[in-house]
Amino acid sequence: IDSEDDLLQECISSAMPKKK
Amino acid sequence: PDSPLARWTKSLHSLLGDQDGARLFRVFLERERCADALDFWFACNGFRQMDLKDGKTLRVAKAIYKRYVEADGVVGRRLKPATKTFIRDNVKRQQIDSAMFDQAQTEIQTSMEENAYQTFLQSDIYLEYV
Repeated sequence: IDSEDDLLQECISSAMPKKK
Repeated sequence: PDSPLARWTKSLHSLLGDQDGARLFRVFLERERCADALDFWFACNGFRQMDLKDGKTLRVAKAIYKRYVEADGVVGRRLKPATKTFIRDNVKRQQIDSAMFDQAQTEIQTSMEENAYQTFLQSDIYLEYV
């Protein structure tokens, strides 16, 4: 099971702009 | 005219939609000790895209609540009490909704637009990059 921090980081990363 | 830099000055939204812009703004916010506001903003966007049927979604909502809303940090201090209560009740009752952080995100976005974003556009970090 992913830790809370991992889940949160994954959630933030999924929303970050990917390309320039 | 439509260079990334021109877009950065257009709006906070344009800045955050650009990879380099978002990175540079985060470096600036880290220095100002308010990077949590930006992380929260992106977390809200990520949460909105999550599948409500996925068991992870409730855990992510709880994590966002604990880490940013409930905590006495830059986000928790800037949110209206009613907004915090609304999210707390949703999490407690496990009533998870894609829009449950929308109001909180708007409040933090407005705060960044009025403060950090304006300061960023005059900061040495930004000017050196330009």
